[in-house]
Amino acid sequence: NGNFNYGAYHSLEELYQEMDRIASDYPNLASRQEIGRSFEKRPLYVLKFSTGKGKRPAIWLNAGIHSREWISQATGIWIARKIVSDYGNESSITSILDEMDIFLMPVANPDGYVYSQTKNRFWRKTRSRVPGIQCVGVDPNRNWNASFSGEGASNDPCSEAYHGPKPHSEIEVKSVVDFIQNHGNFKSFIDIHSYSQLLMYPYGYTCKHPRDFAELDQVAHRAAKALASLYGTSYRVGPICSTIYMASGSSIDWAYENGIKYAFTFELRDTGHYGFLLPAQQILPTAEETWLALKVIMKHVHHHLY
Amino acid sequence: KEKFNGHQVFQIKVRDGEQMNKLNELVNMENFKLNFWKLPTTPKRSVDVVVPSSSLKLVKSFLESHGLEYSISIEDLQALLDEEIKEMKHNRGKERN
Repeated sequence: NGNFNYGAYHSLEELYQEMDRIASDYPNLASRQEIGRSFEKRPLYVLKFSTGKGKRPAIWLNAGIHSREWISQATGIWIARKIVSDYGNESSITSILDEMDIFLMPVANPDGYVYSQTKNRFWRKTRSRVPGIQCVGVDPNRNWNASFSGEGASNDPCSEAYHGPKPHSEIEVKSVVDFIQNHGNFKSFIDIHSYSQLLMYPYGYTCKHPRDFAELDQVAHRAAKALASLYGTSYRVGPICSTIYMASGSSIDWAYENGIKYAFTFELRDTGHYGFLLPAQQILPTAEETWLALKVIMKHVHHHLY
Repeated sequence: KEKFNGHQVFQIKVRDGEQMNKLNELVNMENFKLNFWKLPTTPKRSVDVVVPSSSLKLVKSFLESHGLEYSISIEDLQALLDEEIKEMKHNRGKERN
């Protein structure tokens, strides 16, 4: 409606208000649902985009699990507005939503996001505390029950990659896990991070290829090509393990091991010049190019329902 | 609010496994108080690290003595953060108007 500046970074409150506004502007298409509360009792909101009833085949879009990666939350909220404005005007999104639901969580770690805006811009983890342990927070992308506490995660609570005391110990992770398992019909799980311009798929905890390697690799290459077509942004594609490093307990490994075949994770702009401090003027181009890749993946999922 | 006055961001390039080992030594030097945005993984990928003002000389000397190529990608971290906060406040004002 012209009031929200998508080309700027925003506080959590502003992002939540905009999610509410999207739901109010498109009551027949979008709704804001609370799926739980964070460690510090902030609501965990998801936007559901649906044109039907019941538990239809669905796509999960997850952003902002690492709080300092502000371009991921900004891209998430832009995508929300893009979905509602494209429905009925753009054929592929219209046909996807005529048959499937999309769930979008733009801020998967709200406590960390607020902390990164008020105390430490480089905060990555949750803000959970365990009695007797001095350091705060768990890496929410090492906390999923997929080879939990294996290679590429730390058992040191002070580490940036601390896996936490047990799988799904983080309420932010558990809320998503419970929601997805209760739903039972998710076909795709896409996580959005920054930075380093990568599009990856399972596995992270092992360098063994997933059984759907060929298909996931082919889809990811097509998505990266579509992304590059807008501004020439170059992405590398591959499994997490060989593309960056071994990382156990990650969201997409959990999704894939729980039967969600189309599991991907993005690392958005840039390749290190600004890192987590990507200037606001790059939000719109980043979101626009990411959307092209997402559409390739979502269309593929839609055409290959299983 | 934590301040990052005088902190700089270094981008470090690694040629081979030996240099990777040296870089990992740097990662483990807790007294330097470095914040690695991305940890060293393979020689092909550069590494970005926030270096506090108190460690600038020591880190530069470590990198140079081991032949590790680096460049300064952010000269003044706090200036960039101040700019970001200013812009967010400005945008909030615009929205209210």
